[in-house]
Amino acid sequence: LPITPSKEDEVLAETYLKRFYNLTEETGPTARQGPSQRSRKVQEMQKFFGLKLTGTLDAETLAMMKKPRCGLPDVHIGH
Amino acid sequence: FSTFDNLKWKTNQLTYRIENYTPDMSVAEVDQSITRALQVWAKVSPLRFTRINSGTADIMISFTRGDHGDNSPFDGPGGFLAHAFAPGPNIGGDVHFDEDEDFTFRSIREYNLFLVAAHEFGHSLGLSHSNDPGALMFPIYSYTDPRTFSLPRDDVNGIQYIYGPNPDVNPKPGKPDPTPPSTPDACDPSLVLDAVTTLRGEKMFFKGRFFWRSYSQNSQPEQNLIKTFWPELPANIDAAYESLLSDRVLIFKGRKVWAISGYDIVSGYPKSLKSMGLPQTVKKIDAALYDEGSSKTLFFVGNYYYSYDEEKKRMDKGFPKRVDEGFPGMKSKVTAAFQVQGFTYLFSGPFMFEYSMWTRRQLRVLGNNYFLSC
Repeated sequence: LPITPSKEDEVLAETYLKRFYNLTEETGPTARQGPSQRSRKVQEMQKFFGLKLTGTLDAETLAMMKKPRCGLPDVHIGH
Repeated sequence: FSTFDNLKWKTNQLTYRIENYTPDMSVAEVDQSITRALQVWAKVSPLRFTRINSGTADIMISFTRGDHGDNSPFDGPGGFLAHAFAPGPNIGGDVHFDEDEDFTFRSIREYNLFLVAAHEFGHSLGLSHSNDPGALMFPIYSYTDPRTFSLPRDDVNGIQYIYGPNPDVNPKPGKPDPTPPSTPDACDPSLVLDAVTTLRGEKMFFKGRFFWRSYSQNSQPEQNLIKTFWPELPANIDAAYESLLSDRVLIFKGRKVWAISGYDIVSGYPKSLKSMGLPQTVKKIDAALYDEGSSKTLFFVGNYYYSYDEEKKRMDKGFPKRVDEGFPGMKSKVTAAFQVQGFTYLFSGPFMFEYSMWTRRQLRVLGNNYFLSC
């Protein structure tokens, strides 16, 4: 079932997406249509791990983010 | 596998230096873990590694914590365990382990340094993260017994894509190189599953070191390593079933049975097969099934099956019976079994036989991956 992520989970997800999926701060006017950058980044992460592409922080996605892992970005290689 | 846009070392002769040690392990254990981790890659490629104790090596190895000056701070215990840089000068190729982790040599507990190091050296040599959950280069840590570790096929393909194969390996006639373990494909029509079970509405399909989770919200089943969820469970299990009575999943291999509750192994397990009411002569079972209609557990052993009353903790009288007596038309050995939405599914080789428990009739013959969305 969909869950409402806690404040702690939101922070974790933001750090995770910034580190591994190059999530940047969204500034300027919000687009009226299309998924947000964060949603796209969550989907990118879900695609990599073979999770359902919801674009939201569901329980499976959060559980995967909390697992111990290598700190090297998956998609964008930091220079 | 994936690579860092083909970043690679220009030479196959590389040096490494261990700059400092973790207090979690002895110096000899760290040395051995690092050496073995490099050899994982040397075995399947032309790369050779020489240790130096001073000066700058191609691969500088250190244990460090928090912000350590490379713009990629560690985060304390758990989370990020280590990172490494792609081949290149200066920091390129270097490996940093998060000193806030507990690294181990033999223990299943916390993080085995050999496994973490072998993964990081993959980056040092030019491999990025793989999305194959069975690959060493998959970014999530999962325990594998280092004594029996064998570099998976995906990683072998990756390193050989960059550097080519090991020129020194000439398999002797009749003694071919052991085939690297590969990740099973749900869409392989010849796939033979080890075991299947339900778990609170999910369906779980076990094969080798892996299992797929399939649930209604997920259009594609999710493949995971068994060890990622339950580090204590063995690979290549024999059978599994969900006990609705105890809200647990029972997992069988050989004479042992484990009970799992969520991510935990229930304390007191593994137990013997005998504890499930099976006679001493049964050395392993082939499949197990919880029949919701009768609230009985069926154990399949060769051409026979037993009926176990979990509530009374005893085997029902009149068993074992021949499988084709209870399930007409089932002539081959049952290798896995479960019930879904009132129907019973018996797996045998690459086929799955659908039965109605009411009429005891065989309704359909399906492929093994019917539930795996192929």
